[in-house]
Amino acid sequence: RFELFNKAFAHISEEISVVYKDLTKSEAFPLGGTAYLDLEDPNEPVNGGIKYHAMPPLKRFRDMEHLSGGEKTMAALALLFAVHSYQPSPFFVLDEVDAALDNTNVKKISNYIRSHSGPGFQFIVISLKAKLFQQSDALVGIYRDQVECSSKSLTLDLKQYVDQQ
Amino acid sequence: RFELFNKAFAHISEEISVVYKDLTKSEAFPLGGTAYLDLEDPNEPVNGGIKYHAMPPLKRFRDMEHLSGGEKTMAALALLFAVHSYQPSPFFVLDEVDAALDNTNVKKISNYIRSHSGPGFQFIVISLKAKLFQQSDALVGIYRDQVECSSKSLTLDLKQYVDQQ
Amino acid sequence: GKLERLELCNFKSYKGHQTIHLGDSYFTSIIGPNGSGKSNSMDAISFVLGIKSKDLRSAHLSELIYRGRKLLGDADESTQRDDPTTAWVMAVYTDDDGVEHRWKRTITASGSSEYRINEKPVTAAAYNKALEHQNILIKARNFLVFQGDVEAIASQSPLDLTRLIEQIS
Amino acid sequence: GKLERLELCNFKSYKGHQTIHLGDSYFTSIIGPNGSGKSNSMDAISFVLGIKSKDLRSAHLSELIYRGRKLLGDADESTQRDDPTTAWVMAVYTDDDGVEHRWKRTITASGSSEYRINEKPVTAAAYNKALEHQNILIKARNFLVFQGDVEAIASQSPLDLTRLIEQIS
Ligand SMILES: Nc1ncnc2c1ncn2[C@@H]1O[C@H](COP(=O)(O)OP(=O)(O)OP(=O)(O)O)[C@@H](O)[C@H]1O
Ligand SMILES: Nc1ncnc2c1ncn2[C@@H]1O[C@H](COP(=O)(O)OP(=O)(O)OP(=O)(O)O)[C@@H](O)[C@H]1O
Ligand SMILES: [Mg+2]
Ligand SMILES: [Mg+2]
Repeated sequence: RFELFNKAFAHISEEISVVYKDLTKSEAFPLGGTAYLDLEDPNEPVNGGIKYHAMPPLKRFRDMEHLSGGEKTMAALALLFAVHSYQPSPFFVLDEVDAALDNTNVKKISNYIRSHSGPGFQFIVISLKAKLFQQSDALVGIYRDQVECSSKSLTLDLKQYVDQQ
Repeated sequence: RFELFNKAFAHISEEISVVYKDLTKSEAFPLGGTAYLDLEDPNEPVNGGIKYHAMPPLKRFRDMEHLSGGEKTMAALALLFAVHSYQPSPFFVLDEVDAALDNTNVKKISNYIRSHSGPGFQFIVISLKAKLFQQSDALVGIYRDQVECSSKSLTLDLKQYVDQQ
Repeated sequence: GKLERLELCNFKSYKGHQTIHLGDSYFTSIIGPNGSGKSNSMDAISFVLGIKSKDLRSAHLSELIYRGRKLLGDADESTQRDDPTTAWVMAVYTDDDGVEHRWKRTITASGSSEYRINEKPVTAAAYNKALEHQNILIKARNFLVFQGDVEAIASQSPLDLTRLIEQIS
Repeated sequence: GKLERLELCNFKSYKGHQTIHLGDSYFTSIIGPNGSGKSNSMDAISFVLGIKSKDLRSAHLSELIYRGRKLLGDADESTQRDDPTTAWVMAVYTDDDGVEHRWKRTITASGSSEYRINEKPVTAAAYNKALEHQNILIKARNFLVFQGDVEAIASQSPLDLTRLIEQIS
């Protein structure tokens, strides 16, 4: 069990740094930010906690609590994707994870999803932001039928429109 | 003290219904939704709790917990504005209260702020949504000066552009 | 594999039999106005995979059953005469070999759950095992991010993070 | 009355002396990218009005003082040699009679607060009284909605709501 845990931890630890850099790099900061996992008790990892540190580019190390809403969201998604890379479930369901993100960060998340989605990795994303959902391959529109007093859904395949861009 | 409390309660109780209707009405629902305050212990109001009920148009009464993110936000803002109307502080500071709102609800909030802001009632609103902040009279742009490693601000008066619309 | 569609019957705000097609897509977005039922569709996915009702904004399973509009003149909140007494959600999943799996969870009139795989009744344990076989680990739940929860993932306590990694290893 | 501007000195992410002009406007929006310092400007308003530091994402007042970039080669997290040791925020407010009030709160090197009204040192109680005179009731704080807090206003416990109404009556 100890071995299984260490194997998972090692993989995720390595992955978090890569993913966070990927989500925080830009023209201004081609290297991105820094993120890593810290074992509180290296001798008894399973009994101790794991502390997650994330620092946006050029910002000084501070407790996670001092990051802004958008910075915390990006750090959270990086951790989520890193953990997921170890034993990937076939799909991911995300409900309005972009609520605190500005346009630049929304673009980074949609790019990440676009480049990582595919067979074996399906993303189902609930969003109110056109800048995010316009990048998807299919749109499920949910609306309320007031007469019937019920939610209803309509699906639109977006792939058929790609070549017209 | 009992009297002061009752006076405040009566005023806010009346106001919440008006404000909530204002925030939830639309062409489809000209009457808007229903909101009211319920004294848990009418004989000892100060000792009991006050339960807040809000029902969007055409929706059945349910616990506040069953409302959606956006519906809860609209109900919360109605309560906030109603409470504020009793002993109004000269200004209001709102940080990203529109995070869970769709475009229709963002419009309702910005209309409400536009029609209620003025001498004696100043709104300072932090927002990432252009549909909200484009309605304001002044914009304070906050940016990060990377060289100095500091936040900086620049203020733009929007009133000078109104006649060009 | 991928989730093809969800079929719902009287689940939360979905009255009667509704189908949510996820399309021939690995990046599907669910959109719509506030209060339309988007988060409820995620609740449907979570529910059919075996999540407990307390994690679905409901104290009891019976709260997940569709309840209609309260009619004018009704003095109390008790069940409308024509409100359904049962509900179910079925997920249709195609695995990596192209085999279709139909996972269905029903809320009975007595407020308990029944599980079926390809129409055959199974125990909760067998149902969970079938999901684990597809790498869907409900105990870890790290592939479901509910509305409002994302920031807490970053600030979770160190011990929670250890638990999560333990679950998936 | 209205808030005219805020002057900050080494407060959170605002290095040195910065001024945030709120404009000749009763509906002012604060905009900018994630992490730029918008919520910090609201923290500055809350701070200068007397809010406790625990409500400003900080355990101690000293955490609210600007701390510069960690330079390459620094092995530890201790205070940089050139980090400031004090900070202050001043709010300039014009009341309904057109009179300008300057409310300034300073964090001293020892981590405590000093209050001044129009450059004259006053006690915390006198400062609070001056604010109450303008109907700014810090105890109730219902005019400040921090990021992420709005939905909780609707789902607050009944007793909290009673307390709030009591505060403002
Ligand atoms: N058992 C039920 N029967 C009928 N309607 C229900 C039931 N449970 C919840 N609802 C309704 O579903 C609605 C909430 O839907 P949901 O949370 O999915 O909205 P949403 O599309 O996610 O909105 P938002 O964008 O605001 O998050 C509420 O109006 C609620 O009254
Ligand atoms: N004492 C301090 N010294 C220097 N920088 C600080 C200090 N306290 C916080 N910061 C920085 O301020 C930034 C957060 O700013 P703030 O929360 O105001 O952002 P924001 O504009 O509200 O962003 P968002 O749109 O994501 O909510 C963080 O990057 C944090 O590192
Ligand atoms: Mg929702
Ligand atoms: Mg912020």
